[in-house]
Amino acid sequence: SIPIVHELYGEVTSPMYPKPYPNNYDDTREIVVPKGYSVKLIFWQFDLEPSEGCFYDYVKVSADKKDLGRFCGQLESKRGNPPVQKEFVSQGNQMWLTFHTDFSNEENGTTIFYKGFLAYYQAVDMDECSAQDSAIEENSGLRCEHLCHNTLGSYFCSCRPGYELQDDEHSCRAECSSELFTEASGYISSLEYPKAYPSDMRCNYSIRVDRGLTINLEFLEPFEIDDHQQVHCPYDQLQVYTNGKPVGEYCGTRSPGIINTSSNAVDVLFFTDESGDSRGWKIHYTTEVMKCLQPKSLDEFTIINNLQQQYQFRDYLIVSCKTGYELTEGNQKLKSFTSVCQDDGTWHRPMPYCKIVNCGAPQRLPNGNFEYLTKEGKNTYQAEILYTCQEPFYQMANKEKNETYTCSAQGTWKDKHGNKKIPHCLPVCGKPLNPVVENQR
Amino acid sequence: IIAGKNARLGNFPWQAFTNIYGRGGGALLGDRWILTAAHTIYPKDTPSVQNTSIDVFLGHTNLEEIMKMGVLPIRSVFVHPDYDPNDLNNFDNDIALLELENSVPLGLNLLPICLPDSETFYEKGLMGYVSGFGTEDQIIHDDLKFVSLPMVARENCRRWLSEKKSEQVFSDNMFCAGDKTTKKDACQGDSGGVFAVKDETGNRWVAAGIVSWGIGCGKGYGFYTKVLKYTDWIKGIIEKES
Repeated sequence: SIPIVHELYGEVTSPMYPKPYPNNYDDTREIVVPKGYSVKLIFWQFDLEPSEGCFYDYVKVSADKKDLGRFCGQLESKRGNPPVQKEFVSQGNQMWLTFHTDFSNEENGTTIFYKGFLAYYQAVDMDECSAQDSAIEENSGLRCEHLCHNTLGSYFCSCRPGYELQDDEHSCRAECSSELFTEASGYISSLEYPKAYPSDMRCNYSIRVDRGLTINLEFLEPFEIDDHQQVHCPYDQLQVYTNGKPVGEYCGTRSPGIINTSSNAVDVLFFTDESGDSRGWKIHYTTEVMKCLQPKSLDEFTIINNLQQQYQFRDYLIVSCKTGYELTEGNQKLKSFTSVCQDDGTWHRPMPYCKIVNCGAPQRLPNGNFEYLTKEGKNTYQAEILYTCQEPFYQMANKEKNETYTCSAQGTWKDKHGNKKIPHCLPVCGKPLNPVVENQR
Repeated sequence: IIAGKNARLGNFPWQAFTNIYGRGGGALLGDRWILTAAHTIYPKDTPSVQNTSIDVFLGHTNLEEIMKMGVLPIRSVFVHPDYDPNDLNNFDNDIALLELENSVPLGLNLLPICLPDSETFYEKGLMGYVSGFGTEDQIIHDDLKFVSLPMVARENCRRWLSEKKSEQVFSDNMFCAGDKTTKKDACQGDSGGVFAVKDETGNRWVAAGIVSWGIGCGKGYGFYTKVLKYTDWIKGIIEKES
């Protein structure tokens, strides 16, 4: 035979076509197209000596170790066995075309000339995936275990989530040791859920969402993990961790229900032993923005500006004090206070408290004194003192007898005009208490 | 003080005792200033000695007691710029201010005197009081004495000096006080003390003059620096330094 190798298309004719083919001819053409393709053959012209059973002249088409037909006669005639269907498709990438002629082409003593045949062939992509049930694939053992994807001239296999394609590129093995979920919500389940999960698994499903989001886990029904009546989860275990800290270890048929993790990083670990046929588990995880605890005033003088019903990540609150009180954090006075709700649901600084303003001890008045009008020694907001000069030797510069000062909200003693400067006691001149008096006249 | 009387505590609470080139007087202004005569600091007849100590005492009528109360440190000295210590016959501008280092606590025996603000304190015949620790008939006393003297008309002062054939200058910045018929007068050691006049309307005592000079003691009139002429100078310094 004369092979025609690896052409994607071509023409096959009888010898000397379109002139009459020779007698006593016998050859086989092997049509080979690249692997992954089938051979499609179409007869455009067919004019061979007709005979019963195509005993004299014939064209035989073979593929896939099978004869697809033995043909003779003319396409438009019912004599012989013309290839009426016209198209022949192989399953493999090879097709054979055998052309046989006998010693003559005579009818009633008259030589008749037949033109032979003209056929075109072309490579047609083979759908290996649909053909996987075929004997060829079965025999070769190359069958996609999970999913098959046909491509032009080839195919490839893949595995369902949780499985990994093996080196043979056809078989799949459970692989769930580092599954990562970053969407804001989604589903996670044991392999094959709700069918029995595979054995000998070490699965780690990590959920990582943006800072400031908290993950909620909702276990769906059915929930079924191998358990033991006396020992806690001896066979298979489902463990939940948040930020590396264990939340719980679960098995049996009682679902954990809903777990609010208050974390943006959750790891679900699932270990199975070599046996079991429980149906597994499925989690619907959702996220919500992290919320902070509702701020509470530490005292009645604290004002939380524009108090919200709820504070969530990146919200902030501003705290001030009632007049006469000052923001205090520890022992430190603050000019202002802002706290931000953090991604872990805590406030970035604790609530301050409002301490009553203390003006400190009143400034000593040179050549004068002060006395408390309110409680003795009280130097806090709204306390009042009275400054007086040491009369009659000194008097106030403004001639007043005395001046009342009040501890202001600003933490300073101020007079009724809002002045911080304390009075000034000026010496009284020319007024001796014991002036010279001459009585003798 | 000639022909005076002993002062009682509190009679002249502004009275200062100074010891510079000798005994002198002064008067407390406010609670940090001493008004005195320039010639107690730069005497006319004594070559000035640099860094002469200026000791000032306040608060009593007895020298021993007043000194027990402690000397008052001086921060600065302001002598009138027009005072000429070299002109023996001219006591014009005989006025000075001493600034105390610290304010003094006013009390019964320590009170300032007021400055004059009117010519009415210089009317002839107006009685004033002069006090001091100066000599009396060549006897020096340890107790503060005072004498009351009338203000004399300027013409009479001038005529008296003429009669005495005195070459001393009697400027507009001076006045004279005394009574030719009595010996009452100030004397050496009273310089710098003030001629105090009672302001009856204001019920206060005013430093109308500063004991400055005289021709002998107790023999006519005494001459005083007219403080009214210097109130701007005084206030200017005090305000600037406060």
